[in-house]
Amino acid sequence: DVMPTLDMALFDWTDYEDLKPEV
Amino acid sequence: TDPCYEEGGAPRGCIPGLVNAALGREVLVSNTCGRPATWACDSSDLMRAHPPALLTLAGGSTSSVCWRSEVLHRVPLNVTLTVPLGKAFELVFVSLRFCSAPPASVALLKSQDHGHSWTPLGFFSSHCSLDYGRPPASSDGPAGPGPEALCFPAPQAHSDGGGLMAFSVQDGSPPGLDLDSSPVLQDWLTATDIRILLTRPSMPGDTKDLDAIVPYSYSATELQVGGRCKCNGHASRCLLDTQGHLICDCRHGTEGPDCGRCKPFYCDRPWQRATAREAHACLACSCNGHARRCRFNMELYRLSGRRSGGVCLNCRHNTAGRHCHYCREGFYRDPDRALNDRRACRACDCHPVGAAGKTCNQTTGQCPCKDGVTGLTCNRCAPGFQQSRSPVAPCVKTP
Repeated sequence: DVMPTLDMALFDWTDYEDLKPEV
Repeated sequence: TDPCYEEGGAPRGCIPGLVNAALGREVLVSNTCGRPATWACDSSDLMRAHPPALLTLAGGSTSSVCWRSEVLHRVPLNVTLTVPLGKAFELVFVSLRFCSAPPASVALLKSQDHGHSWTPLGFFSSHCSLDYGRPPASSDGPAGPGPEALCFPAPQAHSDGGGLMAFSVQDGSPPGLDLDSSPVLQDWLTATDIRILLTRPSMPGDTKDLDAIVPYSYSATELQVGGRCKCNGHASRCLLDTQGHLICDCRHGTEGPDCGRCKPFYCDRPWQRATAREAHACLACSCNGHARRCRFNMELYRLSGRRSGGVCLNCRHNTAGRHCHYCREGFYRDPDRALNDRRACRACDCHPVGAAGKTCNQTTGQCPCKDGVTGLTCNRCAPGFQQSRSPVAPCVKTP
């Protein structure tokens, strides 16, 4: 089975704002 | 067919044909009659002028229209004839026909730097020691290992009153020297200009007493410089460029007036003169179509067994390496495209969250994945893992 691609909307960037990629 | 290539396309040594390099060239003469006009010579009257152009006219001249010097009365009686050839030639012979009694003393010189410096090719004199401080040439040619300027007998007067000075470059060269393998011989033959010094007229009885000289003038025609346009074995002809300069029509990846260097992209091995056996063509650098410039590296050339020393510069299309043969960081080889394809290198495109870095394996394209992440770009959770909300650990084990 092919796993779904990572959903960027599910990530919580609260503590990792500096790591958040620019979209 | 191009004489510089075999029928199959392989390069081979080639040389331009033998020509009279002086033909149509302007001759610079230190002394010409007719200014001011005399009864015999008037430079402003075509019928009575004897200009130096008569020395190198196409089709030759006749004894009735020869270049003539002024009537000379005193010593020194040097008159100089200089022929700029326009570019380097490899000489075969030089000859000059005299329309009156030939001089008793002539020096023949050449320049290899368009007239800045001069070296003797040979001398002609009835008194070699007196005129040039050297012994008459022996019939065996030069004694030394290399060519040298020898002193030959003065031109003989013909029954018609004229005479011929003829010099073959072989006369000054020891037998057995091979042009392909002898840089000394190559140097001996090379000339950009020829100069003839008429230094002493012949006198009745061939007197050595300069005080006894009576009024005399030099007169000559048909100055011939037999030779081949020098192209170092990389051209079969010479042409006039857009500025009217004579240049070789270079082949074998060479360029320059004498094909004396490799073209900018043809530097995979050092320039060499072609020989009868080997063309020594300049080779294009191997850059797989991703670079327009390269440079030669002697150390790499030696390490390769003298086969290849070119290093590509400014590899484009995201390639890198000496031959632009691999992909630069952040890109990987697309196995479905040829190495010379503009899109042979694809961006890694590593996932901003799932990948632990932006640089993928340059061969496979595999990005470095965080724990529990899989896929070429690390964009999926591995079996047994599920997406979390943490961008630091995007995939966690399924409970």
